[in-house]
Amino acid sequence: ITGKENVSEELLSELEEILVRSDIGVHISDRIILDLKYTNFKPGEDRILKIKEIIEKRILGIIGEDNVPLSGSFPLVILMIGVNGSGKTSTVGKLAFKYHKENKKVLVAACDTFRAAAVEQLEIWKTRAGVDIIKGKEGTDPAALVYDAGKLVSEKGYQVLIIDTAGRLHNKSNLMEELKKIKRTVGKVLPGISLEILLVMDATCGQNGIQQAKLFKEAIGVTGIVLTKLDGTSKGGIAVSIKESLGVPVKLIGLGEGVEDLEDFSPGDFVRALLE
Amino acid sequence: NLSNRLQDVTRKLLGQNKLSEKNIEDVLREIRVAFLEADVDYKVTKDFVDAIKVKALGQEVLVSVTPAQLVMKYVADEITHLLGDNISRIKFSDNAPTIIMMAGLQGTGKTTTTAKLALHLTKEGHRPLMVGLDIYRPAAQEQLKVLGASCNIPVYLEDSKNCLNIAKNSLKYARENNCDCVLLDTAGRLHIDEEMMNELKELKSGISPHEILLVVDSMTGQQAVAVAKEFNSLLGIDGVILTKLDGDARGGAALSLRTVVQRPIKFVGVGEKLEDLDSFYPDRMASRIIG
Ligand SMILES: Nc1nc2c(ncn2[C@@H]2O[C@H](COP(=O)(O)OP(=O)(O)OP(=O)(O)O)[C@@H](O)[C@H]2O)c(=O)[nH]1
Ligand SMILES: Nc1nc2c(ncn2[C@@H]2O[C@H](COP(=O)(O)OP(=O)(O)OP(=O)(O)O)[C@@H](O)[C@H]2O)c(=O)[nH]1
Ligand SMILES: [Mg+2]
Ligand SMILES: [Mg+2]
Repeated sequence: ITGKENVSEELLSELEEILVRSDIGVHISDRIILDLKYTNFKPGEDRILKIKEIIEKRILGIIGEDNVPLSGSFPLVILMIGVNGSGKTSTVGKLAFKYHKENKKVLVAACDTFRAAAVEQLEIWKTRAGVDIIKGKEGTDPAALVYDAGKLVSEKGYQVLIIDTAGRLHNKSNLMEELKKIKRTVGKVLPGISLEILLVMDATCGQNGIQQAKLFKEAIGVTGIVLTKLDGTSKGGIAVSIKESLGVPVKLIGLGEGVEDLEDFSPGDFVRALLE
Repeated sequence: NLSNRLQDVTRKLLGQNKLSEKNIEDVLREIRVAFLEADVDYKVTKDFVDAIKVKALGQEVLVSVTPAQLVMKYVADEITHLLGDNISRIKFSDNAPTIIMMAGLQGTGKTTTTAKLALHLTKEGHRPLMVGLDIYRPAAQEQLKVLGASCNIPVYLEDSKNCLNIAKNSLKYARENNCDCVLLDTAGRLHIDEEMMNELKELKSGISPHEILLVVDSMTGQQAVAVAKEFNSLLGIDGVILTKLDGDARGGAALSLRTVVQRPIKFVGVGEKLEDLDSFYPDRMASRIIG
């Protein structure tokens, strides 16, 4: 290392703004910017291009270069969790549609027995997706409904069970306890079944996303993240920080409010969009 | 948190009788990190830190070895001052009904907040009517209907594809039923969705709401300003309601919104029940942002 600073302060400051504004967090951003200061350039090399490549490599080094798919082993239970309004119910509908198109027999469980019209909302989605639904009366214990759903899966041979849960803030311990009970119930009624626990996160979420992912992971484990509303202007950089500190990968992304607006997460596309 | 970090930084300053520029830089760095960790807008953070630096070098703030508490107090006071006064009320018009329109991105809490605000106004002696203008989201009208029933507040719904017509008919209904205010719940939408933003513009020019409130999730990151600016320039917003403050998000978006868009935060959502609507207290928000 020559210790010679080769990149202009002005360029570094522009890059810092892009990184921080992506919600990647000040610590990862500062680290990347500090590294860049001492970049050696070949004569005539396009500096901006080279720097972008370096940053891309750094971020891909954190999130991985390849998509991590959902489990391919059936029957499969998918538990959809996350804070209020993040896009869980919509994602349940979109995922149900995807598996239905793949000719899988799908059951969705309306385990948000708390919020106004939550069951009615999922009913409309299950019709769009062309799948079956199990629901309980309002105020039913969601774990009890999970038990009934599990029984139905065994009886009728469903290949995919997608469980919609009520939105909950991670700092509410009684609600996190309820989630633990739901997970235990899955284990009881369908022992040994393949289980994906998907944390649905709004791409507009800032640094609090780290605490969200941490507490949901500590409570019941998280096998993947669905990053929703990436059709907005937020870049979802918080997912990079979460991957670094908790090891949880983004598996799917939400790109709109329609039933087809769900895609596999592509690290390359994500990083390129982040640096635009 | 900032308090501990500042203590570490200022401890190194003990025994020095004059602050160097480097000492001040150390303090400013900690404040910058705290702000960005709290989701305060990048440029708002930069301006705030630059302003403190000018004052520090101008000897107004860090005039001698300042203990961490004094710096903390200074920063907290500055943020409190920037957050403006507590203006937690709706300005009622002399021509009934007063029309209040809720707007914002998807999932921020508009429908729930519409009902919370209606309940709050009822307790203040008003007679609100809630109107379901979200004709897109599955079961959105049903959601508002259930919320209205739970607190005995009338809800106007219509099976129509034209929001402006529904809104106009609801005003007629309000007058016929002696309601002195109308709360319009609208569909969540992206600030970059031209068609949906036009729907709001047409609603505004068609029924002239007295108050347009932007409903913002308190855990919003760096895009808070871009979103608010767009809603403000296309529609004009009169105030902000910050939701889900019962979570542990630091809520830096509050400072960014107030300083850039310069509209007051009128209320905060602090839970899922309809009673969970509080006045906005700038000093409480300030200490929350600093962590
Ligand atoms: N633009 C956009 N909107 C989305 C996306 N995913 C969900 N939404 C919208 O976000 C809002 C909330 O979605 P829901 O599915 O009700 O979210 P939820 O997590 O189930 O909400 P709660 O059950 O109340 O916690 C709705 O208006 C959805 O249409 C997405 O990928 N893009
Ligand atoms: N914990 C908590 N949850 C809230 C608060 N405000 C709203 N919610 C929850 O956030 C979720 C979304 O609320 P909605 O009222 O459906 O949000 P919305 O903005 O109308 O959503 P769209 O119409 O889809 O854009 C629901 O689960 C609400 O119960 C709050 O202050 N605290
Ligand atoms: Mg839901
Ligand atoms: Mg709504």
